[in-house]
Amino acid sequence: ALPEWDWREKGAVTKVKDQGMCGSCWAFSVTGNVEGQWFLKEGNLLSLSEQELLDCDKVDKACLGGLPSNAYSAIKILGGLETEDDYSYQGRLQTCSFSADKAKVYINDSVELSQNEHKMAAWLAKKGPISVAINAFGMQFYRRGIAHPLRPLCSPWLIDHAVLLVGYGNRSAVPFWAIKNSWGPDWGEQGYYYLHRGSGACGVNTMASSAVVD
Amino acid sequence: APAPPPAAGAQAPELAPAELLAPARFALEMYNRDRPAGTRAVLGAVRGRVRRAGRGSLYSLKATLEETPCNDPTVCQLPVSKKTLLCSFEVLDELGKHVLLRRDCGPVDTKITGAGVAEDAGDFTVKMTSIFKDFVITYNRTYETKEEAQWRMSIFVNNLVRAQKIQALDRGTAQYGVTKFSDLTEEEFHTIYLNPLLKDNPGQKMRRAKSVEDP
Repeated sequence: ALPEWDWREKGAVTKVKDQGMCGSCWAFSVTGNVEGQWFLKEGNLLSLSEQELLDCDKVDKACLGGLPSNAYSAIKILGGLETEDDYSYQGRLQTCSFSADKAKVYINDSVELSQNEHKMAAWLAKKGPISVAINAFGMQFYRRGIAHPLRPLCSPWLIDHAVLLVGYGNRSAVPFWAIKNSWGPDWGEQGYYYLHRGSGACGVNTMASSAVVD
Repeated sequence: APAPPPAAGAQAPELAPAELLAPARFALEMYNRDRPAGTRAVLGAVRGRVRRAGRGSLYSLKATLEETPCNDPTVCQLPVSKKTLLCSFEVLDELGKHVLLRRDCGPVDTKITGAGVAEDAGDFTVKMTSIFKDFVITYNRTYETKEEAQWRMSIFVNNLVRAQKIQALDRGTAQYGVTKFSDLTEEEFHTIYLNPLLKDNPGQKMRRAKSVEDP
């Protein structure tokens, strides 16, 4: 892998969004990944609809949680994702109003990525932002810097938050993942979380996945 | 050879202080981590027990720590705890490598210190009220009743202490403190913002991606 990479600098990442009082992080993680995959394939960045997933992915549970793997399937079955403008975020479950005619983006498949963080970094630099899930220990009070909680406090077995890896690098020799969160730009470092890279911190390597756009 | 683990319900033997020094010093080091030089605590009395299993030893320690005063309310412990703290630590020693599993410190009963403490506590309340007001303004919070505002402030103060503990146990460069979630209990935060399905649901099986180094 290259020593550092940041998809924000390449124009592959939309602005930080806010899930509001709703456990819909899984939808934001997946739309962020699809936005990146579509950008790499088609060259244009579209902000995509999380509300479509909340309303129309019947396997997941909207604000009560969901899984990226189910969301990819739902996007395939539905026939694509509408844009944020066409199907805007409300932060609560509503009746599904997806229209195939308005779908702007499709995916062909989804893949599970290696748990090796070197391989994850290599994949990210070449293929785009990665959907991951982490243990959110300490994030309620996180303000800035690279988080590296003790492993017993941030167990990989207690994953409870889905986010998007958009880059990696080193700050003063401390390796980090740059993570796009969905709690608004007024949290963390302008909405981003920086987590130690290379130690499996908070289970960042346990549920890495991506959509595939052919 | 390690001693056999004690039978269920049996108390592990209390150890002589010399045997507790290494884990106690480690616990103190973790406690003092990231504290400014002038505010570091020193170790007082120590007692404790050990449970040994396999290659590891779990030390349950009770220790008193003596703290020097500190005036910044976003950094300091409660003023009543600034002199002597009674701490419970659990330290795992695996092949000589220590890990702090639990740290719980509280003030030793200092009622006898009298008026000085009362003044400090009053000063602390004023400072906390000011910080909470800043939080309410910054994040545009509104509470329906005075009682709710007081309840939220008590959560806010507890959360500042929690953030300090998380800060003390972080091995990176992260800073923890007041955020827009600082008036929520841990349970509220988990229920509203997090996703419990992730930890126990495998979801749909996906095929493995090819490594990017593959030809």
